[in-house]
Amino acid sequence: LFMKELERIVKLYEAYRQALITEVETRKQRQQWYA
Amino acid sequence: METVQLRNHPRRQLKKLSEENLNRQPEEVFDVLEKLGEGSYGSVFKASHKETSQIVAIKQIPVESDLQEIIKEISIMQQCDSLHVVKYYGSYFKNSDLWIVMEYCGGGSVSDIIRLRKQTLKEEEIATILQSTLKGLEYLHFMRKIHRDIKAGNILLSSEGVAKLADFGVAGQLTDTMAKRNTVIGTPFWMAPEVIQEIGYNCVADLWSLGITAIEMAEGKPPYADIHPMRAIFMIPSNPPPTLRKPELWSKHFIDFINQCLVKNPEQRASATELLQHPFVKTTKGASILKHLINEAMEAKIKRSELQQREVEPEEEENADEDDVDAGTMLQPRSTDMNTMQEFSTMSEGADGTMVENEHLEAQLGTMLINEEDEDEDAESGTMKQSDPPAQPARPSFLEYFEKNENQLGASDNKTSENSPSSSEFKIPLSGDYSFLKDWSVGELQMRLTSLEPLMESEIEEIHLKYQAKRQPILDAIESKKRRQQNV
Repeated sequence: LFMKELERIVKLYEAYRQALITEVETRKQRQQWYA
Repeated sequence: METVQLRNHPRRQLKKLSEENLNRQPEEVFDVLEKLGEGSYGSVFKASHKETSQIVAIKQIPVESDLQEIIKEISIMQQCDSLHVVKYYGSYFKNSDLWIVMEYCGGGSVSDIIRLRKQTLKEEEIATILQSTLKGLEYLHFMRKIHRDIKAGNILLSSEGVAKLADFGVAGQLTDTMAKRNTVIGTPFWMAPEVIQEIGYNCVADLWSLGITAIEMAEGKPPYADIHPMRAIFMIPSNPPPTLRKPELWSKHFIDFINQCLVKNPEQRASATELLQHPFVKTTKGASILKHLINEAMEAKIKRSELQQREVEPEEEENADEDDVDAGTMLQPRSTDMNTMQEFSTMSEGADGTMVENEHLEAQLGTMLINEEDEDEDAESGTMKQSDPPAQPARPSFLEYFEKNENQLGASDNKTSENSPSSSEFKIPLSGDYSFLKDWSVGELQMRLTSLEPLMESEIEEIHLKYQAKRQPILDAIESKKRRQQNV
């Protein structure tokens, strides 16, 4: 149970981290394009 | 009766301490020359055996340390007689310390050499070290023992460049009825997938760690070393086996050797004997090619301590407390390795191929020792209870390791968490819908990204505490039952 909960949290954070990174990258690319 | 056995060659060589030697005070038998290093459970000194003038290493361990571990280490060293395993000569109780006298390896550990020279190793050097290490592992495995913590920090070099296995603090003995162990043990980044998964493992787990060590020698750090060990521990079993970062820089034989070690299915992984036939290690240039490494590392060490001595002297009185860290020769509490005499940082490879220090990593690279079964009980019952359901809710045992490390980091970590946003302020979305990120500024996105790691850790800690609370009554019940049985 504990292991499953832990795995769920790690995956959740990983997905969120990826989403944040993608968003930051998108913004950077957009800025470059505008520039 | 034990005797000082002398070989018939010009240099008298100590093989074991005589009973007469062991009955005397250790200072009467040895001249302690210098401190070599400090680890989590004591200090290591260089000493000279007065009778034979042989140089030895003496570990001084406070008696309040985990004696079970120490006895295990002694017992394993004692049973081994190989050129490639550090020899044990005897031990003493002196005041509140246990003195363990063992073979001195003048070259220090392979990780010390890499760190001191600020340079990773060449293929021919790696091959020579791997060949000796494999011979040590072949012997150890033949003796039905698993080292369980193979890494560059636990491979010591003699002054002649012969590699020897050291630090048996976590080694285990397999018995015929105990074909596979299921104790999670080792150092996270070097751990074999089957060890992490706690599905039982055998000697070939050491060969996985050897493959990781080969990468470590080539690149200065093991794969995933930049990643939080908590995440790495999930990645090792689920990802394909790690490889060299820039395979184009290395020979086919070396790449293939690593591939042979890093096979995820332990049944398909090569044994030490098989790997000794691999073309990468079958013919090597011999230990003498390592001598220049040892000399350069020694010189670097001397230069470094001279330099630091000069820097420290003027401030000595003002900063007396900080000297141990700043002097840089010994790591005090954070180093977990007894034999490696680690200094205060681990290297990572810079863009120019030289090594840069990465202090944060040090705390993450310690040896992990968890879920340890009672050796005696197992030996008595003669079986290994691999699939017994746990008496408490399943909890990944490696968490204790992280807790320990985090506690050690102490003050610096507290400062970080003070500065980071509180968990209530920064809850992460559960729905998987991240469209709201579009409304945030880049600064805000980056801030959230930075705060993610401490937030995850605090959330994990919360869960841990929750399970700990559930677990405690069960542990208490087991304890009281044990006590009642003892009384009966």
